[in-house]
Amino acid sequence: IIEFDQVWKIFGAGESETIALQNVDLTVETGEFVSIIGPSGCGKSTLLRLIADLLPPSKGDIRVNGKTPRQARLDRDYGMVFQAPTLYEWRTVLKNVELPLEVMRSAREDKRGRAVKMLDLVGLSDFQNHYPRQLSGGMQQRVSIARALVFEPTLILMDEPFGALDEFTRERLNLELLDIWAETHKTVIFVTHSISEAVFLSSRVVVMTPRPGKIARIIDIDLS
Amino acid sequence: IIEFDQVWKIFGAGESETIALQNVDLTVETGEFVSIIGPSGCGKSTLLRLIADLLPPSKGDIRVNGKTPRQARLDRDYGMVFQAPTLYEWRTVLKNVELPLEVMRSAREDKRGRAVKMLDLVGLSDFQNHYPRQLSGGMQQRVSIARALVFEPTLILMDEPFGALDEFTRERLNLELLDIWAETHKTVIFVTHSISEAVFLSSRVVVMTPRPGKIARIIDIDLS
Ligand SMILES: Nc1ncnc2c1ncn2[C@@H]1O[C@H](COP(=O)(O)OP(=O)(O)OP(=O)(O)O)[C@@H](O)[C@H]1O
Ligand SMILES: Nc1ncnc2c1ncn2[C@@H]1O[C@H](COP(=O)(O)OP(=O)(O)OP(=O)(O)O)[C@@H](O)[C@H]1O
Ligand SMILES: [Mg+2]
Ligand SMILES: [Mg+2]
Repeated sequence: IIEFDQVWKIFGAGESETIALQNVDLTVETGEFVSIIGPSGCGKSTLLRLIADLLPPSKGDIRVNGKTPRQARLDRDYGMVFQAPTLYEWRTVLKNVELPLEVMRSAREDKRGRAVKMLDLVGLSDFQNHYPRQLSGGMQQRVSIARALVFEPTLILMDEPFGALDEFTRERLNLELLDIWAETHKTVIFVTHSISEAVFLSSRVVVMTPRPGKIARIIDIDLS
Repeated sequence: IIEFDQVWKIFGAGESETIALQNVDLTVETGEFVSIIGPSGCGKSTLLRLIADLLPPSKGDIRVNGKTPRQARLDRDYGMVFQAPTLYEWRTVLKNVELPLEVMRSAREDKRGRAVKMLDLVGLSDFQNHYPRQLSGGMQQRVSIARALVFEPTLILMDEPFGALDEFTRERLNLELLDIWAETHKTVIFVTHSISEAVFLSSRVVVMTPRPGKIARIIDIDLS
């Protein structure tokens, strides 16, 4: 479902050249839960941005559901949670979560119902009519998770979605995410700094080297 | 050095009233390393913002170094690391770190030297002339840590400073911070989601309840 074929990403040139990703080969199959771990600055967000057509590769090829990243983005094949919450300040929490359904001109009559259900999942039912700036850092991140899941995408890209959360909330959302994955067979690509979280959630863990980011090893997790 | 006397912080009114902090009494002595832990949305950032005069209390009194929070802010008594990096996009990394020294019209001739030393501490010597948008999430956060420390403040307020970092970088910076604290006897107020980090770094750990945020308990850590 996702294929990286000898992918490089280089920023800048000459003296200020930074090789963010070097010769990355990676295949993610449908229904897998793959975590990506590695040191700060090693290329994890860059990898996700390449999948999401937010950046072009410098060399090599990327396929998402058999299409170019651009086409997959236009077809809205996936939901994405960014490393920083990216909510619209002028929309309420509920309206922020409903946004993907509006944009897709979803025929669903239950747009509101879907959004409310997702907010309940992340523990923010009491804040539907609040504005993002009235929420704590972790609460804003949870709204952006609800938004990424609301249109039930078959592929989800998550860049350290639980980083701003305390351990209890994080563990609870880990379990919720695992439930969703088990029930719906979504494909998940999950960047995290927590090794234990990666091992808990994933069917495979991709370990990256420090810059220039290469894949150091891929660990298969035996799911019983 | 920091005193909270029956402090409340209430946002909104009527139906949309949120009690962020309820009847908080807290004293932090000079030279202490105090961590604040608690669930997402419980009031940790609010507590720090009250100390830093970014918000007024709804009830109660706050003293910082015997002054009002406003006076302590005008006198630049402390450095602060926010939950999200707050760098100036149009300044290089080095210039961002030098900023407090410029603002204080520091007589130090070695402004540049101080800034370079701090960047080296957080592992970003190679990125002095980069701009914030060229850095990863964790790298930007590390720049904001370097900036908070550069003018050697006697009080440091840190709101989840290492949240965006991988475990190795985080542990290394924990050790650096502990060294700095041991050598310079600074007072540190440190918000974290990691219980193990709080126990490792602190002389006392303040545990907060879920909203409305109250102090549930204060744990003394025996430092040998
Ligand atoms: N400007 C505001 N208006 C209304 N409510 C606010 C405002 N700022 C914060 N709050 C509320 O106050 C509560 C505490 O927020 P705070 O940011 O202190 O939480 P926190 O403990 O730092 O959370 P996190 O761990 O997620 O960063 C939250 O319920 C939040 O929604
Ligand atoms: N627009 C850009 N211009 C120049 N360099 C960039 C740009 N974007 C990213 N980089 C560099 O590419 C490298 C990888 O960045 P990336 O954001 O992918 O790291 P990361 O693994 O997500 O780090 P973190 O864990 O801190 O979020 C970093 O060294 C960064 O400075
Ligand atoms: Mg990143
Ligand atoms: Mg906070």
